Formats: sequence, C-alpha cells, structure tokens
Amino acid sequence: WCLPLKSIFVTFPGDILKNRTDTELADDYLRRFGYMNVQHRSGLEPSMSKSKALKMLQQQLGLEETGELDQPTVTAMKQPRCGVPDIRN
Amino acid sequence: YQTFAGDLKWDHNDITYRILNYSPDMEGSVIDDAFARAFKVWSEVTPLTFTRLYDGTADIMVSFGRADHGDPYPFDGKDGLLAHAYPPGEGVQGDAHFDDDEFWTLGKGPVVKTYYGNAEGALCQFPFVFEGKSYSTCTTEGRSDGLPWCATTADYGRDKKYGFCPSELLYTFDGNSDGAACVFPFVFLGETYNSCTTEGRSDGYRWCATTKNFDQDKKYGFCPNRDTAVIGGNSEGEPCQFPFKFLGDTYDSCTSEGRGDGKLWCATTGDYDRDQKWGFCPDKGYSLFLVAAHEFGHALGLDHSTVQEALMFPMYSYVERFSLHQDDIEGIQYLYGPKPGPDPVPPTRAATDPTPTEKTTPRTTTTTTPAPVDPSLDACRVDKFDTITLIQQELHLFKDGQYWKVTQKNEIKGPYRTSETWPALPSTIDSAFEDLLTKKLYFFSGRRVWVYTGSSVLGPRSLEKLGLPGSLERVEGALERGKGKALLFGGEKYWRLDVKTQTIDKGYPREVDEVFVGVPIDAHDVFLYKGHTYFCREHFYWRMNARRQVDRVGYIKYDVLKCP
Repeated sequence: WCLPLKSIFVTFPGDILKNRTDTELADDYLRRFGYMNVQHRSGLEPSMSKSKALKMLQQQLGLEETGELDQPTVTAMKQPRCGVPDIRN
Repeated sequence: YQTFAGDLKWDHNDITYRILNYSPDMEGSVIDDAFARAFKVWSEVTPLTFTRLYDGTADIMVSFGRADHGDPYPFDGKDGLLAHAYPPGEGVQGDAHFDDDEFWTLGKGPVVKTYYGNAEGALCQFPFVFEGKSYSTCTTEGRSDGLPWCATTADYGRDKKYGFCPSELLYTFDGNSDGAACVFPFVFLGETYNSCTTEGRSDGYRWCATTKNFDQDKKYGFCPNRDTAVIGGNSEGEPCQFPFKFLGDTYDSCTSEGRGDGKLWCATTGDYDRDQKWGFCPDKGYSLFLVAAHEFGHALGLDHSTVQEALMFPMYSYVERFSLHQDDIEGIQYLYGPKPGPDPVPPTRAATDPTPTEKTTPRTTTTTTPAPVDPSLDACRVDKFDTITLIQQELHLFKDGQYWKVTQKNEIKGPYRTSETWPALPSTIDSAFEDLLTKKLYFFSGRRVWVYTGSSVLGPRSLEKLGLPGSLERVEGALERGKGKALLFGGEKYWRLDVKTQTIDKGYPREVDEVFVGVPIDAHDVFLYKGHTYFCREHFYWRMNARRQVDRVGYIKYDVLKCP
C-alpha cells in the first residue's frame, strides 16, 4: 500500500480546461493578456519576444524577473484572475 | 494604478446599472446586495452615484454567462478567468460579465438563504445538529416530501429554527413564471422530463416548465442550484452520487484522481465509466462582491494595477474585511475627483421643511430633532445601516450622513441629517452608544471617537487614547453595560471600556466567539434593544437573550423596523 499511486489522467467530457503543458499554458496566457502582442509589434524574434514577454509579466505580477518560465511564474499563471488584458496594444 | 488609454471615463456622475440575469449559485437578493455593495466601494470615495434600472439600457449592464456568452472573449470553465468588464462608453462598453462556471459565493463557501419555515429567511447554519447527527449541507432527512432543509442555528433540537433550502421544488428564477416552482413531470417538445434539464439551451443553464406542458403554456424558469450541486463539468446543478465508480474503483467522496490540475470532482451517477456524468465539487467559491468591485473599477475607467494589495490587481484573492487600497482611491479620484464633503447646511429650515407655517421659523442650532431631510427617503429601503444604537430610549439608525429614529410606539421618523444634530460627526458612523449614567453619547468612525454632552463635543480623539490597539481599524459595535462600562467590538474581539476613566479594563480583549456563541464573528454592528443584544450582518440580525443564547435570527427591516 505504500507504493506510489500511478495516476491516469482522463479527458472529462464538457471540460473546457484541458490538460495542457506549462509551455502551452504560458503561450496562451501571454497572448491572451497582451504580453505577446506587444512584443510581436516590436518585430523581435519569437524566442526573444517570449523571454521579454515573460519578464513583462513577472514585473506586472511582482515576481522575480528571470525571463524564464519558472515555477513561480507557472503558479501565478494558474491563479484565478480577471479576464481583462494587462497590456493593451 | 493605471487608467485606460485616453483616460476613458464617464462624462456624467449619475451612473446607472442594470442586472440582466442571476447566477443559480446564490439567491437573487444576495446577488443584488453584493453588486450594490461593490458599487458603494467606489461611490464612497468619488462623487459618483449608482442607480439601478430594471429595464432599458443602463450605463453598466451586468450579466452572468458561460464560455461563449455573446462577446469576443469567451470564458474558460471553472477557475481561470472569473469575469471581465469594458471601460466606459456606449454599447458593450461599461458592461460587466461574470463567468457562471464559477461557484459564486461571498468567499467562504455556499451561502444558503432559507425560505418559509420559521427562521424568516435567515441563512443556513452549517454544521447543524439534527437528531444527534451533524449536517454540513441541506438535507431531506426527516421529511417525506423531498424538500431540502437546514437549521438556522447550530442545534435544531434546542432551537427548532429551520427553513427550506433553494431547490427547484420551491422556486425558479428569471424566465417568465415570476419565480413559480417547477412542475414535474413536464412535457417539452413531446418529451417528458422529471427533473430540470439543459435540453433546448446552448448555455448550459438548467430550466424547467412551471406548468405540466411547456409546449402548450410556454411557462418556464431557471432552476436554482442546491448547495450540494456540482459546479460545471457536464452535470451542473446535479448532486454528487456516492459511492461512484471510476476506472473500476469505488469512491465515497470527491476525488482529484484522473485530473492533472488537482481539482476535486465527483460523478453524478453511480458509475462514471458507464455514464460519463461529472462535475466539480463545491468549494469556498469566489466572492461575488470582491470580483464585482474589481470589474466595476474597469467599468468606471481603471485598468489593472501593479500593486498586489490593490483591488485592481488582476489576480483574485479573498480578504475578509475589505477596504479600498490607497492606490485604487488615487486611481479613481484621478478620473472623477474626491467625494465632496458633507452637504452644505441650508440657510433656513424652509429649504428642507415643506411645512408652510414654519417657513419663517429661524433655524436653531440647539435642536436635537431637526426637521426630516426628505420623508420620501425610506428606512425600509436601506439594506444595511452604518450603525444602529439606542439613544434616549429610541432606536437610531444611521446611514450615509442621515439617521432615522424608531419611537417607543414603533413609528419610524426621519431621515434627519446627522450633521444638523451632531455637527462634528463625519457622514459614516461605525458605532455609537449612550452612557446611561452621564447621558454622554459616544460616536465611533474609523479610528476616531467623539463624545457629545448635549450640544458640546469632545474630540475627535484617536482610538489609541482609549487604550485600543493601533491595528484596530474601526469599532464595529458598542454595548452599554451599565455601571459605567461599555463593550466595544472590533474584528473578532471585544474590549470593555471603563467610561469614567476612559480606559480599557484589564483582561481585554476577549474573543467574541468565546462569550457570544452562535453569532457571526464578522458582525458589522452590535447594539442593545429591548433587553436583547443584536448582532448584524448585512440585513440580517442574530438576537441574543440575557442568558447569551441566540433566540432569534431575522431581518432588521421586517422584524425591528416592521417594514411592510
């Protein structure tokens, strides 16, 4: 009984929130709340723009500005929030 | 703080709002009240006023919806996005939308208002004991008609106070049936239904017919969620079914198995593998008041703040005792300016007194019962008073710079301007009491206290001068205890004031719930009336007798004010 349980994830019918990877979550979050759009408009490379976008997000949320998709940033992205974008283009 | 580009704002201060529909999670009056309080957050610090419209187009149209709800920004199911709102302007601008896949509460779990029974609409008290068993949800135990009920005090056997819980057998909301209960079975498009259904709708709301044949009568309403109902999934509104089977295992309680996000869920039939019917288990939910106050900030022209403690910070966090952050105040006052001070005193009474014979009567500043401000302002329309207290044997009810009196013959008089009777006082009074020995009146507002002896006033003084801690934001309630003592309530504690020495007695503070058992620890007003102690939360009161037993829970409006 002390063996770790092996969880099986299933797709629940009617579930709007799908099981997404952290990267998918971050991409969607940065786009939805305006961070990526701003970067696209500046014409930077996509890889560069995501790092910049993450830094902007981390600054907005008072997190350490690493520009990386670290655990505190992922955790913050999973918090309930208002749907109004943080950054407007 | 931030404002929207171009400092979008309303070009008028008398803002209107309209509530287009309701969530099944809470009773309509509780939702109305949450929205009204959310608007008040902003009207308290600006010149803005908010008037509710019941039809037509309002500046701020408020609605609940799920997923794709008619604008380009769909919601995303439970959690994640909670709500959104548009900055001021025409059309959809200024509107606020709330995701009804969330579980809307006041932030601390299901808010279950009762109907009928003998508790006069009081909220359920969870847990409560019935015949030796403790219940944390409404139950149909003890009844043969299937109506869920709850006790409104902790012990049904002792107090015998109960009411019926929201269910489709009791009432519906919205629709076209004026709240009539569902009729089962009913016929819809030739099919017979024995329970609420989402058939025929794309928005997932459960409905029922309120006559036995919808096809013929076209009468319908939406079903309120029971407190045990699941949230979202594909069975919104259905109760969990325990035990249930999932991937061959049997579950007797909600589980997060099968999910990567750790959320608790349950099946709504006995076999998930076969029926695939499920939903999320009820949790503390999100405070509709807090989320609405944030969204209304957008609707008035505020964008997201970067100050984590500010209301306009984009992430939700529950706070028990909300007060607007200075960052929010500065933001909204940047757009609309500060709230103007007390209304100027008119030069003569003629301006406020319609009685012709008194038009030439010189105004006197010593009167303690000035002419009513506007008799059409009805105390019965006030949902929540700033404070209620007994002065010269008459109940005084204060609200926004005005007060009403309830005479010993139970007549309501007023409103009167607080500033005419007690000119030194601010418009909001948190609590007050009369020291019966000296006839001095003590008024508390924020961190300040005023003492009136007749028309002379001492103060304001800070609460610390009385020996109250610097962390105490306000005195919520005050009870005159005789012999020169008064109890002062704040937060979850209370202190005993020695009125003679103007100091707090040793041994205080004490915890409210250790001495006053069964009353809300977050009461916003405490007062004495006819030998009982009343603890108020919103428009409800908990009445405690001399033996410190809660012997009644009810409405201030109906029971104390005798409103029709």
